[in-house]
Amino acid sequence: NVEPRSVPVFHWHSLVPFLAPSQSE
Amino acid sequence: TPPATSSSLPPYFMKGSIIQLANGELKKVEDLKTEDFIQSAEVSSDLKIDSSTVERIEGSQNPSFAIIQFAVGEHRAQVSVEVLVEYPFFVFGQGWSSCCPEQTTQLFNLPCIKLSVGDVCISLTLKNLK
Repeated sequence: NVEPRSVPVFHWHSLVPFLAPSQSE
Repeated sequence: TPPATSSSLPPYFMKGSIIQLANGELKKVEDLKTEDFIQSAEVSSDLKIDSSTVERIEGSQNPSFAIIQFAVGEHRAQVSVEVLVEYPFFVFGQGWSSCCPEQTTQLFNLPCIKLSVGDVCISLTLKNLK
C-alpha cells in the first residue's frame, strides 16, 4: 500500500504581486 | 521610497504547482489564464486587480536583481520593485514573463517570455485603499 502524499495547494493571489501605491493623503 | 525587495523564490512558480482559484477550482500554475485572475478577484471581497504597466527595467547593484518601475492603476501611480531577474509576472493576455525568462524556465520549468517595457502586468491592490 502506498500512502497518498499531500500536494501543497497555493492560493491564486499568492502569485500576483501586491503593488499598492503609497497613500500620502 | 526605496523599492520593495523580494529576495527569495517562492515555490508556487514551479511548473505543476497546484493553484486554487477563488471559486475553488484547481489549476496548474502553467495553465493559468488572464481570466482566472480576473474572475478570482471579482469574487474577492477585499482584493482587486490593477493593471500595472512596466515603465522601466534597470539593473540593480546586485546583478541577480532588477528594478522594475510600474505605473499602477488608473492613476498610474509609480511603484518600484526590486526582484530577482527570474521572478515571473503575469502579463495580461500573454502569460508568465520575467526579466530573464531563460533562468525562470531553467529554475521552475515554467514557460516564460521576456518582460518588456510597455507590458501590462496583473497586480493586486486593496478594494478599500482610498
